[in-house]
Amino acid sequence: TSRSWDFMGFNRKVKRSVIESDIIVGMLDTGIWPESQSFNDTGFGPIPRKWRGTCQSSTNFTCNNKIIGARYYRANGDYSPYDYRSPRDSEGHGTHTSSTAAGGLVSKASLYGLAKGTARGGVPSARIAVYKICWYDGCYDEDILAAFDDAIADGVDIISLSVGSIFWSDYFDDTIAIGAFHSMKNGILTSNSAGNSGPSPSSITNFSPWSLSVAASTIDRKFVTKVKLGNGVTYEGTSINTFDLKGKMYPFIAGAAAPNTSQGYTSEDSRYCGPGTLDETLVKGKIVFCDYDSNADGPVEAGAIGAVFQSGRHKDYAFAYGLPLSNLNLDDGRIVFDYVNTTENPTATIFKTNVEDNQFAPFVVSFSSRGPNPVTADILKPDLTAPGVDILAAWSEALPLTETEEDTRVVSYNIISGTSMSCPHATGAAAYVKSFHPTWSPAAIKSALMTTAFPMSSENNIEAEFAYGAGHINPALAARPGLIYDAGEIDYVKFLCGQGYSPKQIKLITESNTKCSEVMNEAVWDLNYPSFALSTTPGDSVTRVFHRTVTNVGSPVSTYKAVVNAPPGLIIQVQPSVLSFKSLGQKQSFTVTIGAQLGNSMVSGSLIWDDGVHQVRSPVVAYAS
Amino acid sequence: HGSSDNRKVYIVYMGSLPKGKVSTTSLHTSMLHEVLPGNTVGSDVLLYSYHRSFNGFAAKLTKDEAAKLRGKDGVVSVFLSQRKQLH
Repeated sequence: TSRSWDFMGFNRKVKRSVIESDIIVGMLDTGIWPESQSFNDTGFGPIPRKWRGTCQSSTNFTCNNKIIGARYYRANGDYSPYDYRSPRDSEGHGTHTSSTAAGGLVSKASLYGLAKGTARGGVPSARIAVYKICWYDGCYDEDILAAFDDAIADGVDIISLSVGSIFWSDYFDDTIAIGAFHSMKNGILTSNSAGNSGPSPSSITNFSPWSLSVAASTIDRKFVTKVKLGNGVTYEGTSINTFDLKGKMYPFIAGAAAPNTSQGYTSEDSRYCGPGTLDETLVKGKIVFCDYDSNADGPVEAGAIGAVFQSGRHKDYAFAYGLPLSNLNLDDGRIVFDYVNTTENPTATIFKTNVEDNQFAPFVVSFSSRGPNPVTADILKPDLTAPGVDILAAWSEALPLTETEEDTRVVSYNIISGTSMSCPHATGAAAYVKSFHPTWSPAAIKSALMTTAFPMSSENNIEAEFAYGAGHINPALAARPGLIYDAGEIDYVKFLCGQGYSPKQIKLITESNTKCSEVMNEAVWDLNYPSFALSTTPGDSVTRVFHRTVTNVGSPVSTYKAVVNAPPGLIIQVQPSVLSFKSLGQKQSFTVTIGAQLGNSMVSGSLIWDDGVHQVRSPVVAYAS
Repeated sequence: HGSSDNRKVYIVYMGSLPKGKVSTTSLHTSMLHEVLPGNTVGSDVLLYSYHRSFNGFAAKLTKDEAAKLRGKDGVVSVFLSQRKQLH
């Protein structure tokens, strides 16, 4: 990407590990466009010896020393005419996510001049293994699980998956949680997108404690598309408009004034500008005003020269369309609508999009799925946030820029938004950490990312930690976390006991003969998680004791003091409050007693272990469930 | 997402790989034989046999067949395949 890494202080000159080129990032997605400059293998050495995967080469697909493996999965269902029966990406999404996680450096990348800069992934020297699981009609569970089965055995180091359900399921009724569990068992962290169903509470669907759940947030730029009316007044909307009308004024008409009556549509239909509702003879060559946002198929189909939408959506992210278009907010939209309706011969023009500073960044975007965790209320989810709004990255040249039929523009870099875009940022950051600490467990890498995250404020996200978890990833610092909250399979076994899984099920899942005791009902508070969540019923007071163990990975001899931030209504007590280490790898345990008296709300605090060099921060959340 | 005879794709999850030299694919086929009428377990029924990193399979089943598998030893969960979405 051209900006996001710099935005979080992860610049091009950041220290790199010599073994970064041995790291293999497994991308479960729509495939890849192997000819993209982002995947050029110039300067790459031979494929790492640990690689056990394959490349499903064909007449239209070959791997190289950057893309070292590629397979596709489609066991049931048909192919569309647009689907390549190969790992080649016919959609764009997989190419975008792969280049965000591990794409090489490509200078002067842009979308028609927008977001211009040097595109790069988090670990430019790392290798990519592609597992194509998504097709024109979605991503099916049987294919997802097959890809996990292969990726784990192939020897990838990190798995990145920007896919999810609309509804949540229990851990072992969900292929992504199952795949992530076995990845964890094999020392592989799975990085998951939180989902795009926000901002409703509990809308997150990828929330297993053994995977990393990534929310999406803004970076310090926004895409502003100005609309100028014939009366000289200019309004600022959002969109990614790469078309240039060169300031020429065009006739402006309301969709409501142009119903396609020959097909039985009235102005109540055409005001929304849906496909077929507009009268081509009235709209052609004009800019049309629409009362709601859509993909603009209606105005394009009717031959409009441009469109202005008014909508309460799209306030914090932008889309590209098949014609010049700007989304106005409802206040400006109302004024522009009045102008169109009350002016004789109204005119307007739409300018090419400008990139401007977004001074409020970062904040979690509206669509990013929110916690709390719908299955285990006392494990905080999402874990953290990363850039996922208006991200420029590599694109498939198999398809036009927009879905609009008339759009024939093919681009090699595109700007899109989603937790799909934030997830590979976290994947890249995790791979970066792994390149310095190849023996660290998935939980240790996750801990490093979470405890070094930039703290965020509830000022711009009222859902606070349920929007951003531990905060915004800080990859440069994540390689030097000081302390880590480690966890392995046995810790998750105890957790599963507490979640009500039977010993029989647990033995099958983990091969462990652990007998679940009643004590393990409290295991959720003792899972060595790098964050603290405590739920209760509205109006009740609650107190719980959390047991944690940290491992020293910072200075061999160090003393950490507990720094607690607890607002009124939240009590956090740490025992002991000082931890002394005499060697690297030494573990120290402590308890955190959290008490809260809640009405119908949540309170947030934090615990920071501070040795004067490292600040190991964990969010603490108590809430009325 | 299934077939015309009321069969739908189910995931049969069986946990970790069994220890020792066990052919998981044979195990999956024989489990299907036990619940399917006749002895027809072709690639049109058994879509995937997961055997490299964990144990399980994906198969086209009726609701009744899925219920029978759910009660078998060695099965952790049986659930309908969902269509997931890009985020």
